[in-house]
Amino acid sequence: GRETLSPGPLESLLPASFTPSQHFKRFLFPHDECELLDFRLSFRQLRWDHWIVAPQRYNPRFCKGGCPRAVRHRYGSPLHTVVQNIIYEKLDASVPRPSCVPAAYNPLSVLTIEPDASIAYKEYENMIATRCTCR
Amino acid sequence: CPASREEAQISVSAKLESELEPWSLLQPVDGEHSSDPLLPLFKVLSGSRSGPPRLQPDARALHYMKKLYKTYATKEGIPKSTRSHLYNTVRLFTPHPPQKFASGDRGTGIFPSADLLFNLDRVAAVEHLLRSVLLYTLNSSVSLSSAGKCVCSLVMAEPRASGKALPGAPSSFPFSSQLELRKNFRWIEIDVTSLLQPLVASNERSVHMFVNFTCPKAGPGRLSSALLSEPPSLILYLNDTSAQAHHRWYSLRYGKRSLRDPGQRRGVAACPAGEGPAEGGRSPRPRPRR
Repeated sequence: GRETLSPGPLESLLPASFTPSQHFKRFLFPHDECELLDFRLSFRQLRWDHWIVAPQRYNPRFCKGGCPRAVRHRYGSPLHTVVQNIIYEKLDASVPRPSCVPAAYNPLSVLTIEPDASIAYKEYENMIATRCTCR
Repeated sequence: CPASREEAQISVSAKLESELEPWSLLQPVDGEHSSDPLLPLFKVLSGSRSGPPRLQPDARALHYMKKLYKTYATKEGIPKSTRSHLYNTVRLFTPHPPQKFASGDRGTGIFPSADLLFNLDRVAAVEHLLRSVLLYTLNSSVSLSSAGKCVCSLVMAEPRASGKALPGAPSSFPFSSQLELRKNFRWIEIDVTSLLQPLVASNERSVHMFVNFTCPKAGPGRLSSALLSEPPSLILYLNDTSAQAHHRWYSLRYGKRSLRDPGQRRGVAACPAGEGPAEGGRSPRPRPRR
């Protein structure tokens, strides 16, 4: 469960952020770790509503957060990601750490008014992020 | 040096990208210079910004396409997975004015022949035609008093690309189809796939056709006003084969329905009022279990 445990005698000696309950909680629900977030926008905001008729709103979503060491278990990352993490930590910090990026997408249907006043319905691939990974 | 030239090109590209409508980058690129990554950017810069203001489509055509969108996509805009067809692109064209009517005899149910010219320049080379229909949008204020059968005759003018005949000469591709008009029909669709497929496949982008109706048993006054008040639209159901387009055949490959030749689905479909556009010309009702 996510409810807070009351601190015992040992925990009261440690800083709050290192209490076992907090540590356990952070393990289960890591803060700022790579995750999928919403970003809802309307095409009116982009001033595209004069040529994009539908959908009026669009949530492409995005991936944000850090990539932990043990990326393979949680994110299904390839071994290459593990190796790159080790290179960053042990050998050369100029090699970037693995990045939090989309791993899967949904398509999006779009109805547009073309410059010649014809109307087009199109389905575009990879328009909505649905899963994140570390790579 | 090549490296600095590349960097300069990247910076120019970034500048251009920040200034234009990024959606244009999704447009398929075709033609002989398709390898140039900046071409879509230049196309947009030279076209949409400095060109004339965007034309507005016909309101009823837009209404039809909005209905089609609701049929094909969820509220979030994701293509519905329950669909059984392979279209990922549907284009609606209205004829170029003026629409001319040749003489007819309404008293005998022969309506004047309509002269229609469609410009299909927006169809990209990567978009392959699967089905096409002529769409008549019936005004909701016009009620067809009784059911009636009509014969639609259609003659395609010789394509200009062939160079065999003068444009406008109705010399080839005759086509005729029976359709049944009922009360409450909001749209009439006439399948013209067999006529258009060779033209679109041969990159003919100017389609000139002559359409006339013969409806001997229908009430001439109301029906003629329904069929003649607005020119029909031409709808192309296409499969965009480019990488940006969504392709559903992977999920359909193991589906229950096998693919059918679109040419087999010729004929006429009409949509009752209140219902969405017909999906692939098939009945929306599920088949009963044995």
